[in-house]
Amino acid sequence: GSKQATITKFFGKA
Amino acid sequence: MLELRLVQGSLLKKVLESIKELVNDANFDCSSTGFSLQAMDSSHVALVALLLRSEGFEHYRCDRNLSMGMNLNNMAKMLKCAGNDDIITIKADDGSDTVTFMFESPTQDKISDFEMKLMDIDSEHLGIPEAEYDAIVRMPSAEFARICKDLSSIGDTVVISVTKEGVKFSTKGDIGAANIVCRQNTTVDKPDDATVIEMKEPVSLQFALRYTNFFTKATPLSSTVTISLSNELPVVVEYKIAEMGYVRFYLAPKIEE
Repeated sequence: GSKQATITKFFGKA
Repeated sequence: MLELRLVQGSLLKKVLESIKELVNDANFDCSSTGFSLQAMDSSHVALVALLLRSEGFEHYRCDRNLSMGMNLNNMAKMLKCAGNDDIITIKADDGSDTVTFMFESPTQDKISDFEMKLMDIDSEHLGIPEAEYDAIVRMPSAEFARICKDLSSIGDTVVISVTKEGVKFSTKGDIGAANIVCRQNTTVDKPDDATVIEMKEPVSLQFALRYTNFFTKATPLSSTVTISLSNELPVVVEYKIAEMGYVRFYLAPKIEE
């Protein structure tokens, strides 16, 4: 199965 | 004091229509660069980044950087009251808890103003790293919208693969499977009808169609869409806004467990 990643996994706080 | 006059008011109407279903509340940031927004959907799977550059406004006055929290559904309701040919001016006073949208008909015989309450929104800005993408596909936006709509009647997710052969959109569902391949095609009458594929590395990523279908609400903003992909990174789906800026949607992939 595949799991939905979130944006915050890739982009950190500015 | 903030006063932004946009002659082509329909652009702002289309921008709101394109993002209001994905994001409920967002801070609009106003600076000398332009009018911008960065926001995630409630489940943090997608992020929208909007920029309308100051040069694109007929009049742009922003005395100091300002962040205005707005409910996008309410803002869309107000902008719907503007005619498609109307000039829209966004006005706010320093420290005010309201924003005013003024609509002027092209012949100046009807002038309306709508005042909307602002809200406090706790949102953190994310740093979006500049990335060299493995593959960049530019295609007619209506074609991309059609593909997302068609595939979502078969399955819930789409695998977007770019190879030398072209870009392939695939899905699977209870009733069967579907594959749509678009090849590079630059021999078209109008440049906007072309499909152009730049590939450094083959890419294959899986995404939820529910979100790509939200993104295609931006189709009226631009006749072309640019899809930038790198393995194991969020895809970027960009709609350029005529000489003013862009709406970019970032979508996190589905990852094999």
